[in-house]
Amino acid sequence: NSIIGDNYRWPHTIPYVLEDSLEMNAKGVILNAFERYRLKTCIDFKPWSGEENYISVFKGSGCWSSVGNIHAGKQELSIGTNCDRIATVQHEFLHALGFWHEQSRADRDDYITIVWDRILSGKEHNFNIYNDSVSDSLNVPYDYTSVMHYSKTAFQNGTESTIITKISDFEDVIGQRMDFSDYDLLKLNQLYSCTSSLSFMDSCDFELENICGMIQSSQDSADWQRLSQVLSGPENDHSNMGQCKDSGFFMHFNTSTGNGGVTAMLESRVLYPKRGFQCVEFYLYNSGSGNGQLNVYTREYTAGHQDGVLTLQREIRDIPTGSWQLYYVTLQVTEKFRVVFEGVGGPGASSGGLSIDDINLSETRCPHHIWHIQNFTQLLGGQTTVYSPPFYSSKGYAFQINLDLTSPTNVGLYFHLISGANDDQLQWPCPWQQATMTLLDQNPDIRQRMSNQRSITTDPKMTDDNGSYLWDRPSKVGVEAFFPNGTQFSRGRGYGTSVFITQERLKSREFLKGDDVYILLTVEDISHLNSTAAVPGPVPTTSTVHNACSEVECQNGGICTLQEGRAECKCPAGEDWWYMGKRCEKRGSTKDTIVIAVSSTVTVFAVMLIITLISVYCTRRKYRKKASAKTAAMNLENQHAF
Amino acid sequence: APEKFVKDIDGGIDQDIFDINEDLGLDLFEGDIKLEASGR
Repeated sequence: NSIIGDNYRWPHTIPYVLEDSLEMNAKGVILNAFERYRLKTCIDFKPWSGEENYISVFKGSGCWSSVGNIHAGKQELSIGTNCDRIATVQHEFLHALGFWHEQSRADRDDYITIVWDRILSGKEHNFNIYNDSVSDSLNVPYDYTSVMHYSKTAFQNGTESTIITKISDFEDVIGQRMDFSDYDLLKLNQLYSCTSSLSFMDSCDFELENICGMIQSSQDSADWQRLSQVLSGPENDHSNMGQCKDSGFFMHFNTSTGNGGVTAMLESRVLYPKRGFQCVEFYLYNSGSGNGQLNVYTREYTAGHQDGVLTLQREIRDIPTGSWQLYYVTLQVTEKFRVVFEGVGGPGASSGGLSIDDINLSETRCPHHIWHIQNFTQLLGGQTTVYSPPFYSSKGYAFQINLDLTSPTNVGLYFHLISGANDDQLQWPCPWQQATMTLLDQNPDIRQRMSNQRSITTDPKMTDDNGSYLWDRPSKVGVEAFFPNGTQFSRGRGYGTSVFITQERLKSREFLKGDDVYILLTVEDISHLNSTAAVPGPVPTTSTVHNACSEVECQNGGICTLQEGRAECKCPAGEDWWYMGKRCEKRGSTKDTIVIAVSSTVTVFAVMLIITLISVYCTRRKYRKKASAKTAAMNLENQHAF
Repeated sequence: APEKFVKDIDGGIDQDIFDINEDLGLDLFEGDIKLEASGR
């Protein structure tokens, strides 16, 4: 439901500024929302570097945006308190990209009924219809699942619904704030003529006989087979779980035929990376003896390596038998490559083999941890609280997730710091670690998922009701707890929400699949976001921006900024590397510096040594001459003396 | 441990965008749209 007029469009890469006023958690959530746009659309975002129009995301009052590019130079978008949810950010940026709310479509009366006497008085104008002279639904059917749709309780004056869907099944679907719907993406990709996305690479559920262009390697002793069932398991594929007759295929490597050591390699088609980092996600089923193994390689086609360079990325052993398991493998490939899956039969007899299904490959960051919850239906009915196993963040903080199933309608999710092995070496209270918790929608295609995600950030200054620091050391501010094996530990206060998702929504889509639920976890240090934003000066007029920054090409990710009207390149730098030079054309690193320092020291030392040797030699030769001259004189004297 | 040793950032209420803005007394177009001069 888009605003009509090309002048309202943004360029595919939108310049933005995250203003200092934003809360830290909001900054991290906004960057995560950008990743969802980069995966599912052709919209990208870049830090503002002097362009005429840009989006300034700041902490205003509430969550709001303008509709479309209004050519204001600095176009404000507010992510205020409580707006730091990823779907809220996606919603507001869809407004900025030119979309109205779904229920204001010209044809909405075919699909919903507005109950006017249940609307707060004076708020009726929020339910207007707009005819197709100002908004265009882009030939896409009405979308109850849109992230742009009001919920049934919008602007209600009591407890009754203000919106009733004509298909009652959608009554509790409207107003979802999880992720883009399929139709949201269809409209956005149509409005911006998207042909590809920045970070999606491949998705394969093996339903087509061409198995997504994957190939069997010749460097092995067996082949993977495309099957829909194996006697020793699995009974069904993962994509459809036996729901659809004559469909539901996966790739199977039969280890029961060969003796130990039989191998089968399945290679992806050739892929072309853009970002230099990737995440491979797939489901694996082990029906053989426990010691089957899956190795994941990359075959990178670098200069001079016609057949590619095979690099082992991950060995997966001890694969649980009898159910589909989710795995992630992080890659960092910069040249064209294939992903290679090598099944290896374990020693000794084996009854079945390995099966793989629902592979997704994208240039995104893999989640750091997976919490696999099995037999979920039983837990749901138990109205209990479930704690995850302990995990460690990349900085070394130990943590645990609490899934609160005690409410009959809502599911809560909380993040707890717990006592861990590194506590003595860590900074307390825990500073600026952002925990992102995602309930995975297990749709086989990563682009069609509407995973439900919330993030929280540890603010070291946050205090509890009793005045202690909430994120202080768990052994100091936590409570005593026990792992299932009886080991005692301390658990800090949980921080999260009791309304993470409704039970009804959790049972929808593919959150619950094969009675399994996955919660993906990432805890990362976002203290670098505390820095001062590239505070834009007065909105530069077209002329200055045009004359200055537009003539300067900063390289290697440098950002052109105006300093007293002059275009200057701000060069990126990391922990031990930096770019320098007028255009950031030169790269420096501490390693180089050390090498230069050492080599110059050695050179100086060698030169000094040579000079010393030469001077010693000359001195010795000079004195030897003198000595020999004296000796000669002495002899002469002696001759006469006797 | 106290029954629920947790801090609920949503206070137990699943507030939508429009609820947040309404509570703040904002009177934005359709709840979260900042209209411009050329607005609807």
